[in-house]
Amino acid sequence: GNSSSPKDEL
Amino acid sequence: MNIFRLAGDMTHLLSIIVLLLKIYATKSCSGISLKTQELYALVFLARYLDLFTDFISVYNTIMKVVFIASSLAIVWCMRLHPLVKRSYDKELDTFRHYFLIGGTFVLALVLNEKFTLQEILWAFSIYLEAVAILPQLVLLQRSGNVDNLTGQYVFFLGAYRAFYILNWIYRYLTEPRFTRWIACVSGIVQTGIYADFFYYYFISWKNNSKLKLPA
Repeated sequence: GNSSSPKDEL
Repeated sequence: MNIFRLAGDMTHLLSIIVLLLKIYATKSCSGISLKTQELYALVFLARYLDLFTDFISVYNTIMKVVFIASSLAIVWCMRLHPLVKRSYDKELDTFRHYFLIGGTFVLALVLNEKFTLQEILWAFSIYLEAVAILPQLVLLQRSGNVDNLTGQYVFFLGAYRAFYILNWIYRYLTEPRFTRWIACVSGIVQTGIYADFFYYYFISWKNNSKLKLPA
């Protein structure tokens, strides 16, 4: 499936 | 990391320091909404679940721990600290924030990047953060005059997400595949909710007068 956005932000 | 995001994180940290300073220095939490503080604690707990699973950077980990710890400390202080809890405006802080929790959770079930628990909780934390300030703004309008530290607290809290919007624009322009619609749209709504506060804050700053929000 579509990979979710990388959570590199606070 | 770009300068806009760093400025946003530092402004966010500053807002928490100002609030802690106000509570510690005045041993009072008058004018502060406990409900907003509880919503922020929920936002951080729901968003930083990956604290122990995904290591991004030392900075990222430290900031997550600081945000979780400080938001829980403020809630603890306002609920249990013998001196501080007496000054809590319980009768003014009547916003039904459970509707905010329920509504944003349902929205997260419908609108998320992936139907997994972590992604749903992440989207929930993004939506909840956008509306978490509402009980605080309502309380400020009810309590009439706003003390300086509380006004600065709300101002920095609103300014941090505005910096994040600049960060998203910058990343959209510089990173080929950067899209983060949930955070972007929710962040714009969040900053918009502060618009009227920013307006009255600017007026009071320009006239060098006490900040008063119209009831």
